[in-house]
Amino acid sequence: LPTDFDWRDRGAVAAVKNQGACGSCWSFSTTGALEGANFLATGKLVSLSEQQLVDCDHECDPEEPGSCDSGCNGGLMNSAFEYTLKAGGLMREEDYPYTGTDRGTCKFDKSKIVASVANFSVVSLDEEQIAANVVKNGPLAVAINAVFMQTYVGGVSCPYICSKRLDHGVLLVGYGSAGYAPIRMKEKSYWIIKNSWGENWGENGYYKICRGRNICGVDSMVSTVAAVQTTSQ
Amino acid sequence: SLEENSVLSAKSEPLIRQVVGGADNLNDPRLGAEHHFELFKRRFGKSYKSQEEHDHRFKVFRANLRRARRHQSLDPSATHGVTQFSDLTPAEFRRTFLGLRSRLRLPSDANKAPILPTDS
Repeated sequence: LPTDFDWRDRGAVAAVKNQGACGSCWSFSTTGALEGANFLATGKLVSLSEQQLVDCDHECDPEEPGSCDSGCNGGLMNSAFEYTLKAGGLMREEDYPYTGTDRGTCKFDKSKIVASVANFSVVSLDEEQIAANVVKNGPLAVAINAVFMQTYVGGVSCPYICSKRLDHGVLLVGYGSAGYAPIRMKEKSYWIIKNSWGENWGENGYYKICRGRNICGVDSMVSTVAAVQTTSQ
Repeated sequence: SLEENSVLSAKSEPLIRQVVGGADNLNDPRLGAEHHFELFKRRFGKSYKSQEEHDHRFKVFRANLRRARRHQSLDPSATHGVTQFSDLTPAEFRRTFLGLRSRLRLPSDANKAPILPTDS
């Protein structure tokens, strides 16, 4: 595995988006992963519609009755991949733009699908496997505990203690080997995380969290997706 | 698991706590919480519909400055401070900006990604 890897340098990551005051992080994590997978499948980076997921995805977890993807009230990336697989794919961002509310009706137009899911799977709780999957398959949908993200401004976040209760969906786009941690007097390796709170948050919309011990649960729920090439416009 | 984490961390890395002072802007009347709140409102274009709301948000902001300082001491390799969420309580922040259904586990029948070689 390379010591440093970043899908942003390889054109697989769209611009940072902003979910606004809506708990739709799960939809941004889902579209981010599929945007990357679609780039690997087609060579083109196309920004995909979160609003389609917010309005149309009500996929439920068969093991947890009543637990369904629910717009601004929350959802889960794996359920959203399942929806995308069943629906046939996602539309372009411009064709179904984000509004930041879930009060609209579903306006999904099957003829405008630009990216489709071939399959998706969960990655084992092993940092080497997570790194290998991000290099081979593209950006990964991950869940994290966001308690330190409310006050994060920059640098490599490496809290001494952090809950592993997952409450936020984000996108893992790469990793680095040398984020200097003065207090520990050594270089820390870290994951590069794309967030959906706009470019004014964190490091131009990105978060760096250190690798090594499942900090804030970042290794606990990792999903990879593969895209199929579509021919419709 | 929190205790386990800190024990693990302490075992693997000798921690050195920074003890130099002088960074406490809140004690400086010129750079106190009011000043930071004004900067915050200007930077993020915040306005409040009533004086009561403004006062309440200022109280929350002050608590978040203290919280940012706590986060800074728990997470010294990152920088913590004022963000666009500094006028929200942790509960409001969770309710409004976090949306992962927390009770869910990964389905037991989910496809597992094949193990990839990492040694070459």
